[in-house]
Amino acid sequence: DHGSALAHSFYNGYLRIILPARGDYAKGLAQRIKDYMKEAKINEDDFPVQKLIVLIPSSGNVFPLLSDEPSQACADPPVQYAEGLQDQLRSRAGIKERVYRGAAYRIKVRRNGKISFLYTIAEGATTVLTLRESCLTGTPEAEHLRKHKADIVANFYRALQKLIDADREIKHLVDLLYYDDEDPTQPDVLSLLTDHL
Amino acid sequence: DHGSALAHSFYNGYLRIILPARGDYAKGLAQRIKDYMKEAKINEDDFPVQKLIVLIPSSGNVFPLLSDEPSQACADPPVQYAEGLQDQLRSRAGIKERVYRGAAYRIKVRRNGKISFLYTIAEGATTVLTLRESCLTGTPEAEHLRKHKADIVANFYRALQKLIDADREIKHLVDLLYYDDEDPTQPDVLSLLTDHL
Ligand SMILES: Nc1nc(=O)c2ncn([C@@H]3O[C@@H]4COP(=O)(O)O[C@H]5[C@@H](O)[C@H](n6cnc7c(N)ncnc76)O[C@@H]5COP(=O)(O)O[C@@H]3[C@@H]4O)c2[nH]1
Repeated sequence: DHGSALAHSFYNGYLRIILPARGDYAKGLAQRIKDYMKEAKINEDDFPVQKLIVLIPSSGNVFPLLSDEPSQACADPPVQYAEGLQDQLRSRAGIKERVYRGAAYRIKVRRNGKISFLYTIAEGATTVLTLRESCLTGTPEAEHLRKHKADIVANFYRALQKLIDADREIKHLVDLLYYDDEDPTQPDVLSLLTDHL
Repeated sequence: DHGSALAHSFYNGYLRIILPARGDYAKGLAQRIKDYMKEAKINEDDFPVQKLIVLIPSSGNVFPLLSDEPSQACADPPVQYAEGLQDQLRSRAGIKERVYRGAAYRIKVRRNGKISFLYTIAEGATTVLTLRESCLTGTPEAEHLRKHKADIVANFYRALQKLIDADREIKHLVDLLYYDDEDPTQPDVLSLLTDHL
């Protein structure tokens, strides 16, 4: 099914590449997080979840940056992009040193009555954004995809979680956050992310 | 079907991003080729096909660089990676300035009794390499994919060609080269590429 096809694509084309520590000079995510914390002088307390967090909205709608989310349109937006996570370079399918870039964010939170910043490595599952874009044209094919999009995203999430759970090398390095972003009674994604930390 | 799902993904998640000229500072492929030819002082005659060439092997097997292909294991390999094509940067799904990198190659050919170099922008369809990797594990799911891989790749090619042909903005900017790389009577991919130019 469509969701499962995309899950295999995301798992093999991305998670299997960026997460594991590799014997060669290419650092896995765990090492890159350690390097980042050392470089940016971040305490263990301020980086509670040292994994990649993948946001999977049921609508497939992810903004260019998480800090662009509508819930941030306020006087003091809590989520900011944080510079400094190293890229991973890997020659692949004819492209020399293709760049695999992650994203660090810091979130302003109030803990024990005082302000602190929590750091996270988080992004949307680009695959579902691409799927959403496939649904946007006027063709009958896009119409068909649109009808099934919610199911495809749900199947993508389930199939991806299965692949991750079966993979001892990476399952401790990634969390999937699947959420219904079209339900106004649900908290917004950035609150979900903050709660997860 | 699986191939069509991957075609939509490659079309919307890659071709629609890197090919078109965009009103903002992000250059489309046509402009990046012009800039490259100017920078590297390449004549029009030496860059006969000013498009992205996407190689689609039926096995899904694409090497990290095209210059790694087995047909190149000779004294004077005709295909060399060429530096200089500009990257495209685009913030997407939470990643700031995600890097979309292409690849230029130059191919030594004999024309009218003298040696010259032809340039091309070429790569494998990463999507089918990722599919091939999905087939490599020992799970029953991978076994099922392996049985159908050839069909999935064929369907990917057909569906992708349809999407491209319906898109006036990009169809003059990309050629798909689908070939059976498991048939020893067929010429190798680099000969096919060279003939295409
Ligand atoms: N040659 C090439 N160069 C690129 O920069 C590139 N970017 C995407 N693609 C291919 O286009 C299609 C759509 O991409 P999308 O981003 O929706 O899914 C991607 C995306 O969700 C994730 N992924 C891969 N690389 C990255 C990356 N660098 N950053 C974030 N996510 C990534 O894993 C999926 C599969 O990737 P690939 O299996 O490499 O092939 C992709 C895919 O088939 C590319 N192909």
